[in-house]
Amino acid sequence: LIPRPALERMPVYYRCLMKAIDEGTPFVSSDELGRSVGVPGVQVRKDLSYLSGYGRPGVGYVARSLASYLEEFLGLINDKEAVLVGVGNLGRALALYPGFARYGLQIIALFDNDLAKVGQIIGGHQILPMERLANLSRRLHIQIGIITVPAPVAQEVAEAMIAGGIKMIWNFAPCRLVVPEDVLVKNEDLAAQLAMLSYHITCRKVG
Amino acid sequence: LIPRPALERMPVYYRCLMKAIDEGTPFVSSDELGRSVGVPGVQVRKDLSYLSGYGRPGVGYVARSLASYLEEFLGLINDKEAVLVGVGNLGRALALYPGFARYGLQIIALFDNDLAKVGQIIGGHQILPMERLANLSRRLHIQIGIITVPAPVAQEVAEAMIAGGIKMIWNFAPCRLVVPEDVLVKNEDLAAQLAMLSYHITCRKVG
Ligand SMILES: NC(=O)c1ccc[n+]([C@@H]2O[C@H](COP(=O)([O-])OP(=O)(O)OC[C@H]3O[C@@H](n4cnc5c(N)ncnc54)[C@H](O)[C@@H]3O)[C@@H](O)[C@H]2O)c1
Ligand SMILES: NC(=O)c1ccc[n+]([C@@H]2O[C@H](COP(=O)([O-])OP(=O)(O)OC[C@H]3O[C@@H](n4cnc5c(N)ncnc54)[C@H](O)[C@@H]3O)[C@@H](O)[C@H]2O)c1
Repeated sequence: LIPRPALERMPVYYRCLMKAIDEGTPFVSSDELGRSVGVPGVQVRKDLSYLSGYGRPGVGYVARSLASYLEEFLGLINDKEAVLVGVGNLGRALALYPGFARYGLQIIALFDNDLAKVGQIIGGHQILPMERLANLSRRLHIQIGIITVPAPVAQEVAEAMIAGGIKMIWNFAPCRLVVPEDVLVKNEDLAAQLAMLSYHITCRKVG
Repeated sequence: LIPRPALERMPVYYRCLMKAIDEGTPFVSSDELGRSVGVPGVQVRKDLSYLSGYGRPGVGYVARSLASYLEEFLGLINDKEAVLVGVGNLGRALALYPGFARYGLQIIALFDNDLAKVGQIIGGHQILPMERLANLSRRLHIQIGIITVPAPVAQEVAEAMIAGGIKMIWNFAPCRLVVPEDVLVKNEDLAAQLAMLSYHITCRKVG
């Protein structure tokens, strides 16, 4: 069980970590975390020791991983909202689809690098420029990213999503994404699905 | 092995069967098939006996099933082309997608019951009215039908496809289709897929 004062300091530690991530600082020391709430480094180490399984590396805490850990601990994980990148033919159909709400899910933000599309409203959402992806995903604790861009740029889009804290990618581009271990990719190759149907028919022919 | 004259009569039998199907006649006798090529009914029965596994019911041949059988026997099965019904947001994205060609596949005809859409050109194909679905599918020996209409009308669209000889349905509508045994349905519920991703995240949270 965690003492109440320690519990109340966790969200502040979390905000301090988020700020470090936004500024591009990979490590944060316990002294620094302590300054954000006005307690000594030793108290921070004691608070974080309540989080089972969270070790302390020698150079300070790794900002990204402690932030993810605190996100889960504080119940900040957003498992109902997704962002979509690539508002072309397929992306637009998915963005306009009301059926996701059946499962309590929704695509809450759309991104595209085509400046002619940025600012357009699709399904009640304004298309945003790519620069805002990482920051918005992190602020809203988005976990799910949908990729509907051409295959050659899918990897760089995946990396931008991961930089924003996204842990699950639904990939419609026909290519293999290389991602860190803690990120899950679900590939959806619709053309391969149609090919399977066609193969079935061919098999029947010779069957 | 089938004697050459018998083999050459098969496509004519097939056309005769197709004509009967178009006219709504369920059965065709061997005498009638014989008349289409100028041979007696007994010769027709001898020709068809070469098709292993094809029995002859008492009331004449069942037009649809003998036609399907001859389609396969003559290699007329078209396993590379598909028709799509419901050219809305999703149907349009699929119709415009060049990626199916990677597997030698293509969507060759689009249908919709919205008369405002009929006649529009999408991805080089004119949107056709629903009345033409069964006839076109049969003439081109189409085996694969893609359903991208709202769930409440998906069953009736499936039946129209099956009437056109379609044997495989790729169903995007979130509903269960009831089809004859020889028709295969592949359901693609994209909303359920997204829900799976969300569920994964929730599981991680409590994991
Ligand atoms: N349309 C389909 O039915 C279909 C079917 C199967 C697979 N796919 C796959 O889905 C993806 C999208 O297909 P589509 O038909 O919608 O393509 P599309 O060309 O219509 O749309 C692609 C969109 O991505 C945007 N984009 C390109 N580079 C970007 C980048 N670096 N960052 C952000 N946005 C970028 C473009 O501006 C465009 O809006 C492709 O990988 C395709 O292979 C599509
Ligand atoms: N858009 C998506 O991303 C998405 C995702 C998952 C599932 N789906 C499913 O795919 C289907 C299509 O979705 P959508 O978003 O494209 O819908 P939509 O409303 O944009 O398109 C439906 C199309 O079907 C046509 N249609 C309706 N009744 C018809 C009939 N009896 N015969 C022929 N055409 C008919 C309409 O005229 C319209 O063009 C729906 O069942 C939906 O649940 C869509």
